[in-house]
Amino acid sequence: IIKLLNIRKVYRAGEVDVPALKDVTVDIQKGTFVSFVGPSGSGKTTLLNIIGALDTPTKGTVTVADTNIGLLNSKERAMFRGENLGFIFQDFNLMPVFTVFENIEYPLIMVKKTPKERRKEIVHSLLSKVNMLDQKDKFPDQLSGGQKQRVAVARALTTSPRIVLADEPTANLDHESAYMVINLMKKLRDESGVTFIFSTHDTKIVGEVDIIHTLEDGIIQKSEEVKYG
Amino acid sequence: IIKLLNIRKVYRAGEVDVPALKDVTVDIQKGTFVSFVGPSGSGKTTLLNIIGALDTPTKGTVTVADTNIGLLNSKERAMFRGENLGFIFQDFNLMPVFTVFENIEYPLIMVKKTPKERRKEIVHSLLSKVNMLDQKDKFPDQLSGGQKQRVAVARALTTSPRIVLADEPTANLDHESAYMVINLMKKLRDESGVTFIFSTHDTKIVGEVDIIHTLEDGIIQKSEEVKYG
Ligand SMILES: Nc1ncnc2c1ncn2[C@@H]1O[C@H](COP(=O)(O)OP(=O)(O)OP(=O)(O)O)[C@@H](O)[C@H]1O
Ligand SMILES: Nc1ncnc2c1ncn2[C@@H]1O[C@H](COP(=O)(O)OP(=O)(O)OP(=O)(O)O)[C@@H](O)[C@H]1O
Ligand SMILES: [Mg+2]
Ligand SMILES: [Mg+2]
Repeated sequence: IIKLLNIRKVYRAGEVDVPALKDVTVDIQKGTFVSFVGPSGSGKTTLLNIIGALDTPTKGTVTVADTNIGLLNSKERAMFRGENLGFIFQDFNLMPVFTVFENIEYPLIMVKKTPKERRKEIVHSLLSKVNMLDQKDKFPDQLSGGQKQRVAVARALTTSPRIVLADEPTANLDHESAYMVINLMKKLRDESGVTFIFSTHDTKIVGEVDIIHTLEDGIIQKSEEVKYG
Repeated sequence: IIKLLNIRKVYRAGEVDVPALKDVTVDIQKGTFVSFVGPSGSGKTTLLNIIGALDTPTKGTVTVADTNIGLLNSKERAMFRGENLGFIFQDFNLMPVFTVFENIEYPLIMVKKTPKERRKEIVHSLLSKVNMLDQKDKFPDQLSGGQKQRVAVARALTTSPRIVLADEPTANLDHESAYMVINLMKKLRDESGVTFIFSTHDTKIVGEVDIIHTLEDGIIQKSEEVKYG
């Protein structure tokens, strides 16, 4: 469902060129759990942003759900993301002026134009799945780190995306909450064929995935198949 | 070096009172590695903020380095923090308009009034210890999650504090960087008697501490001694 061919990404920092990704080629199958692992600074977040059409590569082609997203303009990319993808950002990226409920509801209003009653159903259902229903009227700055992370997880799933890009989705979670999130994701994959792409250092997630790609110095050093169906 | 007696902390969220900490009493010995563990939302960050004089309890007394910090006014608390404490925040809290170098240098200018040449020495030394020397001129938004975390670690140590409050200091780090940070902290404890207080879900840290306090529902449920000197 995702094909990356010779992806190169160079950032400019001051007068220096930073090649965050040098040459990445990888295919991702629909309905799989795939994890990119690697040292801090190895390019995982950069890669997820490119797959998720949030950023464009300096070179190479990215095909997601049969769409060459490099050919889309910025408005088309935004529409494509809204209709197909869900994101859990490494820094959560919650909107401080909206409550927990409103943060999770937002993509349903903006993208799916879901009617109010149905929105409430969906958001409440996700909130209880991540054990945050009693916190729904709080603002992000009134939440603990792990509570913000769980809200970010719920928000990523609210539009029933085909593909979820999850950047360190359990970094701030205790054991129990981490497994709750992982099991929620497995259920979505089993029931609806959702594809999950992780960037993580958490061995709890790595133990649950189908394929592990090791990223180091901007290239994929090795790919291992972990489970056998 | 730290004594907490009957600490209670209640937040107000809308019309509801949230008792983040209900009754916490604990002593922390100088030069130890102490970790608070517990579920997401159990009060760990709140407790660290109170120990670190960043927040005041609703009830109870906090004594740090023989000072009853509850009796200090806000200006005195800021001075006390600057002279005695170092903080690694769960969300890093880096200043976006300053470079990596300037972020780490900041406490030395503001608190210690260290002269320029000496500041450069200290900052460069810490930067190389967290393996970030080649990133010193970048801005926080040009860094990966783990790179920001390492800058936050360096900044906490720059004033040679007596006590370091570390809130999830390894959440975004790969195995190698996490152990590099832990070993740096152990070295400081062994050489200079620095006390480290962690709030963490990371079993890598928990495996290295002297005492583990389990926080749940706003009280310490149990305390375990892990090492025997
Ligand atoms: N400003 C605030 N207003 C209202 N409630 C708050 C506020 N800050 C924290 N809380 C609540 O206090 C409780 C404890 O929060 P705290 O951040 O200390 O948890 P934590 O143990 O650090 O969790 P985590 O492991 O998820 O970081 C949580 O239920 C949180 O929602
Ligand atoms: N806007 C930017 N400008 C310059 N360099 C950048 C920018 N964004 C990222 N980088 C650099 O690109 C490299 C890869 O960053 P990336 O965030 O993808 O790493 P990562 O694998 O996600 O790391 P972590 O595990 O620490 O989150 C890093 O060296 C980082 O400093
Ligand atoms: Mg990252
Ligand atoms: Mg916390």
